[in-house]
Amino acid sequence: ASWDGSPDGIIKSFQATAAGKISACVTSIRKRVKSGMTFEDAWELTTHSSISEADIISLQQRYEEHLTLIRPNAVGLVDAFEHRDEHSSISEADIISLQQRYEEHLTLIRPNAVGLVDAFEHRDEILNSTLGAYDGRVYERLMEEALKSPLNAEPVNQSFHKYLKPFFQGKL
Amino acid sequence: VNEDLAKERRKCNFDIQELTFIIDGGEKNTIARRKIEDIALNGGASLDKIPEECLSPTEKYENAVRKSVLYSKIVKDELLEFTGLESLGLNSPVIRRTSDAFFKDISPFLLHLGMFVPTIMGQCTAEQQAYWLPRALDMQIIGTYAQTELGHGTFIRGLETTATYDPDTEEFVLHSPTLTSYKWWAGGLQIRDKETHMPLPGIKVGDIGPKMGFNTADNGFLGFDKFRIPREHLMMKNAEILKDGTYVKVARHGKLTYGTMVFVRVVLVSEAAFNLAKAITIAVRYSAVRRQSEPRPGQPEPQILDYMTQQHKLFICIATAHALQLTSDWLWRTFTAVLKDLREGHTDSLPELHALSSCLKAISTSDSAALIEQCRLACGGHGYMLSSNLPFLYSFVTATRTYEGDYTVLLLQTARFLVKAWEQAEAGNPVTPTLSYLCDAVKGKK
Repeated sequence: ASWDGSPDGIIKSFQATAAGKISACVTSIRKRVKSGMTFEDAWELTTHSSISEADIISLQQRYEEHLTLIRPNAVGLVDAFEHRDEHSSISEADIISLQQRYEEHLTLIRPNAVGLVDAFEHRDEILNSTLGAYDGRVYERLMEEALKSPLNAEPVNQSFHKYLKPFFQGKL
Repeated sequence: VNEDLAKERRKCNFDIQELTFIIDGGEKNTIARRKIEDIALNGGASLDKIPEECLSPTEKYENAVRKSVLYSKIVKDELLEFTGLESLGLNSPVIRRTSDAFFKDISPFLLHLGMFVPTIMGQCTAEQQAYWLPRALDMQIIGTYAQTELGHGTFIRGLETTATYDPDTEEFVLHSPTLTSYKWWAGGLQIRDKETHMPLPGIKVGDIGPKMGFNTADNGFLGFDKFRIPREHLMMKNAEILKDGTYVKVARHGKLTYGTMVFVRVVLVSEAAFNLAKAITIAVRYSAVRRQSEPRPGQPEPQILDYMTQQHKLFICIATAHALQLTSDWLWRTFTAVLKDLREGHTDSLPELHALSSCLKAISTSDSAALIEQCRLACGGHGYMLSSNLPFLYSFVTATRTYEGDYTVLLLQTARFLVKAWEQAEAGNPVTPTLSYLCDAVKGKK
């Protein structure tokens, strides 16, 4: 596959990697079967090819959709860059170059980070989170929720009278 | 609104609405979703006086049942009136999304609507559907989905539970001969008396105890002591038992009987996307508000969102949430296309759908769980609070990695398909479009 560091190149490299892995699996299965192993036992060696396949489908869909719907953008690229680290076999120079581009894209996304998650339009009731509410009153909400804890219902919990006090007084 | 968050919104340089419309599948859908959410949530019925996490296990379950009933009433009385069942659909993303306002953990009705109803739709004959579906949709009955056994997996022929047909009474006699044959993880159990809710004679049911998540569903064990059910109650669309006990295989393709399972796996990709989107919304907003450290002496603490390490943690999650959503939309379109083919008698694409839904379910739920945990870590100690909702999201999604086909098992199923595809390509036969790259690889020996 031609590797040029572009998203299309990344997808092609994934396809090449997946094809290589499947090919290796088939070879391995055949070798093992030839040496007497059952066909079923040989399947155990094939999970990596499945992971690559899922990544390809996922990457391809997101890239194609990004192209047609949103325009090529930093979000899609960041995702593709992230994946290439994990599974693709590429050169050191490629990795250094991609790492630089990846970091540049993080900076590009930075101003839009909140907008990108606001776009999901998860209402506060659905998020159900002290940290994630739309108004960002994080600390106020944390405190409000903390005060609802049943342990705050009385100033001194009964465990003090039942256990701690006798313990302190050596009466246990 | 917190000033830092307000500033973030001011400097955003793209049209947020445009993206929302894309996520919802069009402006019309966004408008309808907002309206439905208003109807369901503005009455405040989803609110709890005491946080759910502060309740005992029994109180949590009782509260979830209370809210399930409330929510079902809202759906039946208000939402269906507004949209009509046709357009809303019981498994619609809006219903799923809105229900999260009611259930921090899980709805006790989830299995009924998520598995039982689709199974009736997929496995019952038209006559059986006419009898059971209205009752199930109207919540006159609540069904379960009892498959896994305590000591065994889901290999149907390897299970110990027996169902012996008695032609004299035209009944199946269900029996659990050993402890290991007890059904485990069944949900929303309803094999009980309609009035008193007492277990019927010959039925042993109970709760299996606290779990990592899913604690507000009536997940339980189920055993049969020669319990009898009528022959007509066997779902007979794909396999039939005649009155004399003769077994008739109706389905033209063996995998058709796995229809509900494939449907659920397809839906779970969307589930993974939705929950990751929630987690990253929480983590990004928090990271805009939270300030930390003093990188330059005398300067104020920066927003943690300004640190590249934080961006690395979070932006991958944003990208993946969008990616999973797009993948899920594509998988859903593929699923509906395959269903259309099946209705016309074509089963060629079924193995591919089975493989695709298997590997995408495995990867999306696994990635989503890992990234939700990354969101929690991105929120430091505050993310450890249950009130952040991040631990709930994690425990919920990590369950989806396990059920309806564990991660590794599903990858192995996909592997089987891939190896067969390679062999097809090697033999010069055509392969499915998603694997067309294999032909080039085989030719080029790369």
